[in-house]
Amino acid sequence: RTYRIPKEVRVEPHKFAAELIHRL
Amino acid sequence: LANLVQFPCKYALWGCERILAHTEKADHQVNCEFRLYSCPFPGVSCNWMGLMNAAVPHLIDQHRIITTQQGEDTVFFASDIFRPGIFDWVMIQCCFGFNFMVVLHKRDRYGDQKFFAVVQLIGTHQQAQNFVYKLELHCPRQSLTWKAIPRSLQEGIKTAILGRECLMFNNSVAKLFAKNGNLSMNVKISRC
Repeated sequence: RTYRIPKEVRVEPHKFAAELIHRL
Repeated sequence: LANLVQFPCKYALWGCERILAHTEKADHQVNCEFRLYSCPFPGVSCNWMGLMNAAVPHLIDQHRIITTQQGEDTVFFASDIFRPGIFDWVMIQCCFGFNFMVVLHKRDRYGDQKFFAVVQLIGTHQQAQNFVYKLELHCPRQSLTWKAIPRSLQEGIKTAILGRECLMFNNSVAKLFAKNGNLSMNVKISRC
């Protein structure tokens, strides 16, 4: 079974919405 | 009389065909796959509500920062993970005919940074039981692995993070595996 090299996916950060922080 | 009569699910109009006794109606409706769900994208105050099968089109249309990748095996390359503040890195991984949302969440309390990684199936709790996901961090001399059943859309990921049912690591562990402030995490989804 040929081994497929997993593709690397660049994921950018997104800032957590301030109004939700108090719920953390 | 109520004990003798069976009732349709309140989401019958959206396609639920269940007929229920009044005693089982409430439990079923909380997890009914035809109920309306809120936006699963973490860390944004999005007012979207919709059917389960409308969640992924919504994510792709309205939250374009999300990267989508086909395949059971991917490398989730989270950029700039040590930037100060609370951040999420989100990707959708498509395999086995389903969509899985891969989330890295970073908490930052006065410089004390903690990381949480979890996978959520955009599907029902029942569908999620058919899969296992594995997250792996590697560096030359160490590796860190977390293996679990994915969360479902009903369960959400916040409960996984609050309940510590996810891959968790702190700043010093992150420094072990990160290169130039970026973190590579192997994500493998398989049927169980």
